[in-house]
Amino acid sequence: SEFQYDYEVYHSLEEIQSWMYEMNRTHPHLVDMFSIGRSFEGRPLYILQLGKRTRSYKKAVWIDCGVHAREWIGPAFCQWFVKEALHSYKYDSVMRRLMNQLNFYIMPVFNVDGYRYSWTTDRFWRKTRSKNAKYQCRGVDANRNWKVKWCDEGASSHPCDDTYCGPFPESEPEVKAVAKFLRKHRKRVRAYISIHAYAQMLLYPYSYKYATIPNFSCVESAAQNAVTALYSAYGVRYRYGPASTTLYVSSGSSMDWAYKNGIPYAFAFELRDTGYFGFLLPETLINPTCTETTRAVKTIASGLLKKCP
Amino acid sequence: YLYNNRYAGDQVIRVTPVSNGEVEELRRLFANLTVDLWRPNSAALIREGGDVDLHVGRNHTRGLRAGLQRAHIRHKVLISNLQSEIEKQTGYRSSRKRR
Repeated sequence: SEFQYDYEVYHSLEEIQSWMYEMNRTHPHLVDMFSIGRSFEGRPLYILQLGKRTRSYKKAVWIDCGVHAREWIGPAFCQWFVKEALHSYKYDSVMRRLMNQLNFYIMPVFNVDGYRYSWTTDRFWRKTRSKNAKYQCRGVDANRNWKVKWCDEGASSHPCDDTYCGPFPESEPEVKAVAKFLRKHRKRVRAYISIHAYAQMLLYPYSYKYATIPNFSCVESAAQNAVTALYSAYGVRYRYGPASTTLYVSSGSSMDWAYKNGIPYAFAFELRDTGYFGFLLPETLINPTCTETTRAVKTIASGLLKKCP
Repeated sequence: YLYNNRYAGDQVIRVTPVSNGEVEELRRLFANLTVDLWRPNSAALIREGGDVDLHVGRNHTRGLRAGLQRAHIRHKVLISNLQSEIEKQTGYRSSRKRR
C-alpha cells in the first residue's frame, strides 16, 4: 500500500528518519540518501539529494531545516518540500525542470540531538546538546558557531546563554560536517537556504555587519520575487532584506559563512508566524505555511537557471 | 501530560519597550528572573520599539508582571497557559487519528 505519511503533523526524529529511508527506497531515480557525519550524541546526519540522475554537471541548492531545535515548522517544511518535489515531478513542468537541471541537498533535521531533546524533555530547547568542560550548561547555538566573524556582536561567549558561540568555530560536529560538505561542493552549490522560525522574514547577508553585499541587486531581486511568490499563495506578507537591519546583528551565522564560502545566493527564512503562536505554530498551519514557502523556494531555484545581469 | 506537565501555568508574554530607559529596565528585570527569550534570542538584542516575546515560568509570572506594571512597560499575554497550548497542538493529532 502507498506509504501513509501525514505531512500536516509534526514528527519525531525517528519518524522523520524512517520517512527518509522510505523516500530513498521508493524513488531510486530521483532520491539519493547519505550521511555526512554524526552528531555530538552519535546520531547520523542524513541528507536527501533530490534531482534526476545525469552524468552532466548540475548546479545545486542546499536547504537545511531544524538548526534550532524548537523551530519545529522547519523540519516540517523540509519534508513537505521533498514530498512536493517528488509528487509533482510528473505534472508540474517548473518542478520537473528544476529537478532535471538542479540537485537539491535537503537536510531535514540539522540539530538532531536538540530536536529529539525538544520532543522528549524541553519543548523550547534551542541549542545543540554538546557538553561543556567547565559548566553544567549544555549546548551551543548552531547558528553562532560558524567561522565567520565568530563570537562577535550578537553572540555570547557564556555557555549558559542561548546564543553561545561555542568554545571555538565549528566546535559542533553538526556544524563541522555541514561546513565540510559545503566546502567540498562549493563549486556546484549556488544557493544556500536555512529554514528558521518565527518572524515571517526572508533574510540575506550580511548578519554580522551593516554593509551591502557585492551582488546586492541580484540577491535583492531574488528575494523580492520569492516573497511575491509566497504572498501569492495566501496573501501572507514576509519582510525581506539584509539580516543585520531587518532582524538584528548576529555573528557566526551559517548564511554569512555560506556567502563568504562562495555561494552567491544565501538566504535564511524565518517562517510563520509573528508571535501569536510563536514556536507552537499549530499543525493546522503546516499546510499553508509550507505551501507558500515552497513557492518562494521554487522561485529562488528558478532564478539560478537564468543569468543575473 | 506531555513533558510531565512542566509548562503548567507558564505564560508567553509580549513586551514592547518604547524607550531606552524601558530597554534598560527590561534587562534589569530579566537579569533577576529566569525567562526564556523567544524573540529576540538574547537580552543584548532588545531594541527600542522591538517586540520582545518571552516564556516565563509559573513561579515568576506574577513577579514579572508586577515589575512591568511598576515600570509602566506595555505588555500583553500571548499564551496564558503554555501546557494547555502544547496539549492542544498534539491533541489535534489524536483527534485526526481517531477520525
